[in-house]
Amino acid sequence: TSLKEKHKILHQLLQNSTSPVDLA
Amino acid sequence: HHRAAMGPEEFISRIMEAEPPDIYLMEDLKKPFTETSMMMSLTNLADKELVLMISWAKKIPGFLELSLSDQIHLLKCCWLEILMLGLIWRSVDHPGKLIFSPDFKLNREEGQCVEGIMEIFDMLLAATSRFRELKLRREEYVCLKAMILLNSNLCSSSPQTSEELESRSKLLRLLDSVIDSLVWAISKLGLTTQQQTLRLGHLTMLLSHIRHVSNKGMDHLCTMKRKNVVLVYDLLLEMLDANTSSG
Repeated sequence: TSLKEKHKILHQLLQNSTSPVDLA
Repeated sequence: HHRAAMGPEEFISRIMEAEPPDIYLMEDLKKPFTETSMMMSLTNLADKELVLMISWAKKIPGFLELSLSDQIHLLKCCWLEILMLGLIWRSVDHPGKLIFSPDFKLNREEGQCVEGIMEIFDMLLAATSRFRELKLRREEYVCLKAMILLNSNLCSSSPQTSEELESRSKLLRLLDSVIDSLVWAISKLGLTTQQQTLRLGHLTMLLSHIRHVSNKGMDHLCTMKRKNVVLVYDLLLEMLDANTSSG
């Protein structure tokens, strides 16, 4: 499994430019 | 390149601005706690804090310039240490209590309802007392937290590709900036040179204690999850699985 697949949410939060507060 | 021009004062000011806001559990706590209710409250809060932790890390100058794989590895190695240092900081003025959030405060004795957690609470309270004795300042606290993040995965496998090597060298430069910033923060306290050196030593030595408590906490959480005392989901599950699968 790639790092990206294994850490889907973490990866998404790191890459996302919008505030994680909004995503939460 | 911009980091070379950034002095410790600006670096600290940036990491102070990156500090996450207070997080509330926002649950009706039914006391007395049961083993499951306390573990569910603790993990719900941790999950909320983790989301904000990613946002915090992204605001540390230079963090987003590291390779994505380094960013992921650093966060998955240190998340519980970061949560614990935050807990210690919130609890520093409340002897005998652990202030998990403004609406979730526990006495040492309340840990009795969760098997094995009292030992961890005691280690956290001991670390909190030590920081209280040292009169930890906010500027020092934010530097220590950034140090935990950047130092968390330094002694893993050596970089192979040129991208990994480049990221590694950026990481080392970033660590230099954080150490410089901590030294600068200590230099503002009006201590003699020898007292400053000793304070730097005492503060950084406490980080090994936090790593130790974090490892204990990780084992405890995995046990609770395995015994189905608590359901772990979302980001916390991802971080925990990452941790168990990496040994």
